[in-house]
This record gives sequence, structure tokens and C-alpha cells, in this order.
Amino acid sequence: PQRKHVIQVDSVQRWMEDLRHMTEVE
Amino acid sequence: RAAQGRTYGNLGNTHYLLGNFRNAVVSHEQRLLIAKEFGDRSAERRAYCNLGNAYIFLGEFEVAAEHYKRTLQLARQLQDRAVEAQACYSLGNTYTLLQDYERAIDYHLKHLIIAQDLNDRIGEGRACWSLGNAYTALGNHDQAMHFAEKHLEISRETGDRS
Repeated sequence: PQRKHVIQVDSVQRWMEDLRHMTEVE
Repeated sequence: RAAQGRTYGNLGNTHYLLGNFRNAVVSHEQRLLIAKEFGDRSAERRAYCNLGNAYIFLGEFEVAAEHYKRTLQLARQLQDRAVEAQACYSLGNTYTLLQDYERAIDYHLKHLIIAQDLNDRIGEGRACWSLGNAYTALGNHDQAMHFAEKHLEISRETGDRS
């Protein structure tokens, strides 16, 4: 079956939102 | 030299938080170099993780995945299960961005097992959510339903209404 080219994955979006202000601090 | 290493790390983080991802990469590469000079594997592990994160926002997902794999290797060497789980979660999400759902599932399952071992219900819930989405993308609706039900159960338990 053909897959949709672009998918909006809500769990990935949530991860990226968290990632945007996450840093490994020295 | 050790202080330079720490400063490059802090500088990289500040560039990252400001949204200057190219500069963040330059700084974290320097931090990585110095960590290697000192044989400081914890610092090396942090640098790889920070580099992976920056490459995500540069849209270079393959490069991000390579850095997360190094993070995962070092987390295993350092026997840090929480960091190992985090690296697996990052890899699962990165492979989802790359639309490689089989690989995404492999890493999300690894994350799920560690979250269960660590009794991390929030982590477990995230793993189930991610697995449900990856199986949906593959058209495997039975597995998607299984993980959606697990996610619902855990969300109720943790009081996560969203």
C-alpha cells in the first residue's frame, strides 16, 4: 500500500516541543 | 583546557536556546573534541546528545540519528539506564521523522522495556503513544490499537487528561 508522503505525528511534535528547550548542561 | 571544554558546552547550549543551531553545532563539536582529549565519556555523551538535538532543528535527521547512536553507545558503556532510555526515545522519534517506521518501532520498544524496568509510567505512556502512531503509519491497526489502549490506561493512571 502507498504511504502518505507527509505525516503529522502528534507524539513526534510533542517530543520536538520539549526538545526545543532541553539541553545537557555542563 | 578543561574550563574551555565546559565553556564550549555552555556556549553551545546558549546558541541552541537562542535558535542558532549552526553555531550550537560548532561549539558542541569543540566541546566534543576536548571531552575526547580528556577521555571524559560523560562529557562526550552530553556533546553527542546536544549535537543530535541541534541537527534535528537543522532538519538533518540522518546526521542527528548518527549522533544519537553514539549517545546510546556511551550511555550503555556508562551504564546509565535513564540516559539509554532517552537516547532510544530520541532515535525512535528521529526514525519516525525519516519515515522509517520499522526502525522507529525497534527503538520505541527498547525505550518501553527500559521505562518498564525503571517503573517510569510517564515514559512508558510516551512509548505506547509513539508505538501506536508508528504501527498506524505501517497500517498495522491491531498493534496500533493495543498500544493506544495501553496509552489510555497509563494516561488515566497518571492523570494526563490531554
